[in-house]
Amino acid sequence: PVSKITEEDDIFAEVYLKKFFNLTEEKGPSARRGISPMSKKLSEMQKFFGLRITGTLDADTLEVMKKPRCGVPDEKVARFS
Amino acid sequence: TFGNNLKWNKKSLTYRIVNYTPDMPRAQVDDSISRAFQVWARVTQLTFRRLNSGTADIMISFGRRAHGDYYPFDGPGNTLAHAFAPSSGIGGDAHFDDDENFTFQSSRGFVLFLVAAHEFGHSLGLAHSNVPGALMYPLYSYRNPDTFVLPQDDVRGIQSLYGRNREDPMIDEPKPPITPDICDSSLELDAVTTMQGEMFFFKDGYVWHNNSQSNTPQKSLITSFWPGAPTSIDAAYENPMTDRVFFFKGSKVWAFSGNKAVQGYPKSLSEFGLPRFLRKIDAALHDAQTGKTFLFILGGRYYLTYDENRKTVESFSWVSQTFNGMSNKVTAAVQSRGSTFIYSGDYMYMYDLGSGRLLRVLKNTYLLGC
Repeated sequence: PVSKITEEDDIFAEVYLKKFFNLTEEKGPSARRGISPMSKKLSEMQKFFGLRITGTLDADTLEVMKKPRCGVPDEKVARFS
Repeated sequence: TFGNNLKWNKKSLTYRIVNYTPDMPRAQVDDSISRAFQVWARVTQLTFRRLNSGTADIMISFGRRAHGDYYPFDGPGNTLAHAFAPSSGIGGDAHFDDDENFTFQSSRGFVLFLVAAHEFGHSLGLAHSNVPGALMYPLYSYRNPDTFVLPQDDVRGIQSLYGRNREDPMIDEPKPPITPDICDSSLELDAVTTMQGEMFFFKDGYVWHNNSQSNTPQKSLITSFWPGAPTSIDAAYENPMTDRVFFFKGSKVWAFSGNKAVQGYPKSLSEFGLPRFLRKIDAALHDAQTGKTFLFILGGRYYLTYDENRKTVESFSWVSQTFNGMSNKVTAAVQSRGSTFIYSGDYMYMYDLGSGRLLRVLKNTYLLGC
């Protein structure tokens, strides 16, 4: 059976991407054109973990997001010094 | 690495355990932390000295939720710990989420040694690795701390920052595990099984799985899928009727329902209902049509059929008698979508189990989509 992605999952994914993949809030109408930042960050995350790159939230991606992990962001530009 | 040559400019570093988790005795925390540093010291020229007071380069603490660094923890699960890249002040410090259950070595909880060794990688200047199985991979997976060896990817990373340990150039060390290339057709698989519609391919400590969501096989540690499962298994099969997957290694059998260990396992082969003379199972497959399990034994040249419900062996034969053209030893076996695949070294033989007719001979990577 196809797992349903709930609104709660969407929010969870957004928080996850903000925390670990430096997803930033959309600003202004121009940001709404083209690929959404959420989709871009989902693709980045899927690429990092070797998942199928869809840019959308699916059950496999959500499963990886929910696994126990280290709290240091995976985004290469994130600096902790 | 974090880039920009972000590392300590000295080889001798200090650490201090600021407070303790109530999950474990203090001595176990001390030991876990000390061994976690040794993981990195062993392959570099770095040394670590413990301080009991004052400010150390790497300050280690346990805390819950907001704990004073603007990166609050999130309660049980998800984030387990974090650490700061090398610099003065908070740089190098490692924080552990005390809403988790840390353990000394049990898979029921998070092994502090493993989490700490990962965090100290950050403390020393390593970023996350995208190599599953590497210590610096961001997702936690259980592995036995007693037999832990720093994977090659992590060794390369830390030595790029601090060089090799000249006094101990790993001559006497066990070689760090090299991840097998599953698409190398000369690779002999340990075992193959299905589970809940997906196929799983085993080699050493790793498992690759195919599913409809992905074009390429996804690699994971066996223990991250099935905590407590053995590595380098001999054989595996799924019984879809009971929704269980069985792993054989040596004279023992493990059973899992999904990712959860079935109570009462591991069992000895004789407790499982197999003859006492058996020392190991070379390959296994479950025939959906008859509900019988084929267990390949005695160097993969013989097989027996086993009834899991009655826990009895029903028949015993030569492999070549039933499987036409199979003169070599069976190394792995699986039944998927009505076809029976028997692996022998580099090749995979596709059979119609009803008639025993050989349908195709394929490279052993065929089902992997390499």
